[in-house]
Amino acid sequence: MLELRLLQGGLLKKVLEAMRELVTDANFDCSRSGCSLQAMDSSHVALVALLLRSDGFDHFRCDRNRSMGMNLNHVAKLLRCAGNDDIVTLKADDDGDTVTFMFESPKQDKIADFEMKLMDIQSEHLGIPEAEYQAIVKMPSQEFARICRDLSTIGDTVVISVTKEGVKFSTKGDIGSANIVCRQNTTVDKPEESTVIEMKDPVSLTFALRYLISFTKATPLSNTVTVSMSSDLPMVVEYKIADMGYIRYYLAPKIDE
Amino acid sequence: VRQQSQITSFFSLG
Repeated sequence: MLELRLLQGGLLKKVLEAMRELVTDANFDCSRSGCSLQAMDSSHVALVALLLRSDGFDHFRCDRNRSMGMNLNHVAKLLRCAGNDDIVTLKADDDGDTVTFMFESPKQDKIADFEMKLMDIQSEHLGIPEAEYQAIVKMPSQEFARICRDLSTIGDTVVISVTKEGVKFSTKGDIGSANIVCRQNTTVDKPEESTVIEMKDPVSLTFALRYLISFTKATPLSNTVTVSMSSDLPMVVEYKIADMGYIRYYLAPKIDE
Repeated sequence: VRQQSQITSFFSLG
């Protein structure tokens, strides 16, 4: 028996919206420690890793490890039938091939259940080694989304460079070029509005902007985003999910031929 | 010209 209950159903909606553009089908792996998902986009350029720890749920029961294959667009559509304040419960039998989403209104005067067929998804699980990154930038998530969107009006790729001066986002296109520099800024009143740069070595990497724009669908999950880069590794873009875990996106760089 | 690399060339299966 699997039973996961979340008082803040809206959170689950945000999680699905943050993944469904990048990944169509994925396995939700549930164990006593929580729920996780790892999936690559169809071109194997980006990878999304989700963790929702069991202690972040209001009720979490998982008698047996389960890997439940789902079409993320179908789940997102289903969750749109839940109110933002609804309590959402996921239920599945150990041997069943369906999952039930139950939505309860906050006053408990409306209860809906939607049953969805599970899919058999063969997915490759990648081992992601722990790494020390040359540069880690923490900044407001809305600012990061704004920068990606603004640069995409000029070009398709972005060069992200971290130096002592700050983090520079540069692009070039047919109509011209653009540079946006963000300096470290820890003097603002609210920590979530600050930009913090931890740099061991300067680093400069090139990425396809359209993937970064997909990652920013996670902006409603967190006020801040952390971007980690090393010259010989995919970048990591992480949004923390309050008290529960994270959604991390890994993006392979563009490299010289 | 820069070529797009793939995640699978950095992380191993397993």
